[in-house]
Amino acid sequence: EEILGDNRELADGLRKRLKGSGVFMMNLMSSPGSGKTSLVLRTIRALKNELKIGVIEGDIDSVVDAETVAKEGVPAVQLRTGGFCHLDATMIGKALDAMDLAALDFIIIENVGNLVCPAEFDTGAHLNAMILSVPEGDDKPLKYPLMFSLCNVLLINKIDYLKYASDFNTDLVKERVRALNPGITIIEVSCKTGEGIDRWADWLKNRIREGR
Amino acid sequence: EEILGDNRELADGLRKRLKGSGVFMMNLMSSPGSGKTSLVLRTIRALKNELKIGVIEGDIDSVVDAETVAKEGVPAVQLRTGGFCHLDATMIGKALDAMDLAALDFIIIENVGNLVCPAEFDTGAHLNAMILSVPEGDDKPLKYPLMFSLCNVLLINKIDYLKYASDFNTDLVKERVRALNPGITIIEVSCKTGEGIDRWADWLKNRIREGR
Ligand SMILES: Nc1nc2c(ncn2[C@@H]2O[C@H](COP(=O)(O)OP(=O)(O)OP(=O)(O)O)[C@@H](O)[C@H]2O)c(=O)[nH]1
Ligand SMILES: Nc1nc2c(ncn2[C@@H]2O[C@H](COP(=O)(O)OP(=O)(O)OP(=O)(O)O)[C@@H](O)[C@H]2O)c(=O)[nH]1
Ligand SMILES: [Mg+2]
Ligand SMILES: [Mg+2]
Ligand SMILES: [Zn+2]
Ligand SMILES: [Zn+2]
Repeated sequence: EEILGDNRELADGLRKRLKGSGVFMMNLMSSPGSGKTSLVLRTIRALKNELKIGVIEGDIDSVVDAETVAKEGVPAVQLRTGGFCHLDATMIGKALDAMDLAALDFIIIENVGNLVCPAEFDTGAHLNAMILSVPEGDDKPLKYPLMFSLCNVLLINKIDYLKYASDFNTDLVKERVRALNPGITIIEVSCKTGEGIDRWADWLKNRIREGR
Repeated sequence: EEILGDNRELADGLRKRLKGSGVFMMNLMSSPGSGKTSLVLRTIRALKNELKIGVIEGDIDSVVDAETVAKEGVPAVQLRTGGFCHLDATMIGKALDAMDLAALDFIIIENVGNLVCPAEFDTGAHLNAMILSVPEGDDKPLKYPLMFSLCNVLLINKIDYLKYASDFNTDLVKERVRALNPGITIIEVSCKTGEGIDRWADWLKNRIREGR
């Protein structure tokens, strides 16, 4: 499909440009309210002493997430799509033009809250990450297979809810996800309690070091 | 935008056709895992003795939800979009062709789990309903305003989590939603405990009676 082909070309260009500037970029996706912003905050706090981090916030409307992230003292660019259901390489390119790449090591894109379309549009990132949160239910890999199959890492968030959500079978989720994507890394976390965040931060640091 | 215009025309046609057959149709939307299928089950159990109900299930992939609903003994048609992020009037028209409208009073469409695009595509329904669940957070009306502004009714689901999710401010959600859509009806429910379901069923019964 021609539009996707052009997007892929642009995205490849962004990937090269970032690598040339020594910047590693991660695209973070999930449903609305699964904990993307909370994970961005936890990640910044865990890594800011070792890496210079910038954030690209994508939303249909509102500047809430960019403002929240900016309070951590990192540069944050807010993209407002005005209704468009995903970010693409063109929009990310514009956001990058507004950032000082020479002064950054790591950029996090918080994509629009949507388990469908963002997976189809390459953002130029070096790493595709997604979140599934416990309250959403353990059958999401069956119903939204594309995103689970093309991410490099899945974080199962809100594990502090497990004592309440007895119908969420973590082993079954992992089985379903690995059937779609055998190579994926799966990390269980709670952005609320901090559980699993160290493991996430260590894994991410290694990926960034290898990737740059 | 021409595509939306054609869709609106088709949708108006479906609405008339359904009214002519004495069928009332509701389009139910929300993020993935907010409780659409759970609400469909609760609604069927509350109303099946008074209304003949049919369900149209929309998903990217999988027949899980249609199978779950069919266990209640109601006719259920599963639409699989294969990646398309919303249902539209063309798809709903095909589903209706597969149903015996003369034998039905009320059809529920469970739309694709997505807080963005489904709001833009008229399905031919007489009522647009949406769910926001407590774990998703109370800022969703700010970030996904279109869906909140064009629904007739909002159900706040998973209220059984309120004792645990202390950062969810129900009054603030209502304030934000009414700022976008003063006329909207807001009903708090738990599909898990059954709280609020009677109130929802009564309100819905009245809407169906008025609408047909
Ligand atoms: N209990 C619990 N709540 C969490 C956790 N992580 C995030 N939350 C809550 O979940 C809600 C949504 O979190 P966000 O970080 O805003 O989620 P998001 O994916 O960025 O949401 P959008 O950008 O609106 O799509 C907030 O009320 C958070 O406090 C967690 O690990 N446990
Ligand atoms: N605690 C609690 N859990 C609920 C409630 N309603 C639904 N759930 C759970 O939330 C998860 C998702 O529910 P579903 O009804 O499948 O949600 P859905 O919106 O149909 O999901 P998709 O069709 O996949 O987008 C399941 O594990 C349900 O048991 C509720 O009121 N309280
Ligand atoms: Mg966010
Ligand atoms: Mg469902
Ligand atoms: Zn889309
Ligand atoms: Zn869409």
